[in-house]
Amino acid sequence: MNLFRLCGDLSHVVSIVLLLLKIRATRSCVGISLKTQFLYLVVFVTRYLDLFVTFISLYNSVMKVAFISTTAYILYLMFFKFKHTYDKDHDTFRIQFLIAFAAALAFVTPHRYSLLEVLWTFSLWLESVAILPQLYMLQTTGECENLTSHYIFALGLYRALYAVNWVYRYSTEPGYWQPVTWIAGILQTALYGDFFYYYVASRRRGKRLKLPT
Amino acid sequence: RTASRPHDEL
Repeated sequence: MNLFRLCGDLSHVVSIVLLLLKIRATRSCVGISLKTQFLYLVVFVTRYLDLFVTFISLYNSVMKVAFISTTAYILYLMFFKFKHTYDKDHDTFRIQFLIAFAAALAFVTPHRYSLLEVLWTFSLWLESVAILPQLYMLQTTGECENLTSHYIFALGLYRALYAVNWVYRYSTEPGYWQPVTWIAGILQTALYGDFFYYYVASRRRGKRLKLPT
Repeated sequence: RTASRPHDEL
């Protein structure tokens, strides 16, 4: 564990807290992609199945349970409690392609062919593109609430900090080598490129995030 | 080179 990784994890937790705040404070999930949240639940469940067979640390185990349960709770809020506010007509990204992309790469790039390894690899590739329905939704509506833009920013920051953590670990830990994690993580961070730019620009003007449509 | 295991990141 190093400071970059810790800050990355905290940024991930903050993003989820912001999303919950947004939904509960406004009693609405307008502007939030149900498809992205669903993909994140699939990511967490497929990756953290190892919870029952591998013990790394109490920290890791607690985080795994926290990620699965909070994302399930968000889906519950979106799917049942505030369903009437869900903006279905703008959430039109075809996630079949993303699942097919992740599944294809999961069969080609795992460390070895065991169920847990293939699922872990699948989750890495799926996570790398899971934000696309959300970004697409933002792109078509052009604007979003402040909390929503903070949420997406914190989520992007998380993987960017992980990338710094990988560079740090590679230079300090002999034998540390995770090519699939690195490539998927860099792809994930790169997808936020445009968003980061407009987010920082809107912060500097002290205005709401506005994207060109 | 094979990847280092087990997965200790989240």
